[in-house]
Amino acid sequence: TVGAVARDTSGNIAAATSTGGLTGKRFGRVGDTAVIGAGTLADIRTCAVSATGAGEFYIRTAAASAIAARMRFGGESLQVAADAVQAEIREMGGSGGVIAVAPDGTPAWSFNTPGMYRGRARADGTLEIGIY
Amino acid sequence: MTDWTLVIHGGSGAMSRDTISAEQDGVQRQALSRALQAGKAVLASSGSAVDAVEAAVAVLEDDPGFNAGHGAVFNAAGSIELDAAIMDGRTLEAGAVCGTTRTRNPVRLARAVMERSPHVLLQGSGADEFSRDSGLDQVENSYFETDERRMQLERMRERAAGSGDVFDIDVKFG
Repeated sequence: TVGAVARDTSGNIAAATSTGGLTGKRFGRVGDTAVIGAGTLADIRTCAVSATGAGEFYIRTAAASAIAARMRFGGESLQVAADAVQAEIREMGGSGGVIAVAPDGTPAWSFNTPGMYRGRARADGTLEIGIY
Repeated sequence: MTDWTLVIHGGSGAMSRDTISAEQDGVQRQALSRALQAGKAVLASSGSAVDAVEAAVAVLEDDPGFNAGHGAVFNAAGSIELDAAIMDGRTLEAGAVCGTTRTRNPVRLARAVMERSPHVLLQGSGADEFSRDSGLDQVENSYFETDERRMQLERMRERAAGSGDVFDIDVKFG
């Protein structure tokens, strides 16, 4: 799975995710990527999120929406909310991670599985690529 | 505040951490760098966040090193079904597709659903039909195949045959 989230100079945010799913999937299995609010979400009131990992856990927790709701109704920061949802998914036995950005441009990522590729760039010249 | 931010992920790439060589790691990082540059070019010229995420994801869909587009994993039948989604934070408009088989860049099909249809989610042959009607770049399903993914499918089939469990799918190959 690959994904991107962005905040532009007008202050808008967006998210996009794309995947082939699981090797050997059967019966038309669909994961979280195409389920808005699970693997992909953008809401100017809170954040933009793109997820990767064991899709069934991200669907059952409505992971992207849960991060946004923790921010909107719980007042948590983006990083705190992302870490909390990721920890919950880990407790359930799920693996994966999310990348996210807030309307003020604050980036965040939270993974609970090693081997995840990620990168970020900012107008201040930040350009970072790593593997979690 | 006038600045912009772009964050991308490549999932776990084509390989799992313990199987990737330094050379393969370098190739994957170069692909991520190209994706960052593509999105950055849009944002730095005051382009939209929606254009930026589409541009970055399309670069990774074209790269064989990631589980999306060219280089995606095989399903049990030995073909490739692709899912994608895109969303605009300000309007809350969204487009998503699942089980598509012929669109070179599924993220562009998701965007077409968002901008050229009253729907949010289209799936399977209907999504493929909408893609053709929308004039998006069409490819044979074999375009998405790579040797690495075919080997992963074969390994998974051998293990599933041994266990007899049709759902014996190892998330690691997701």
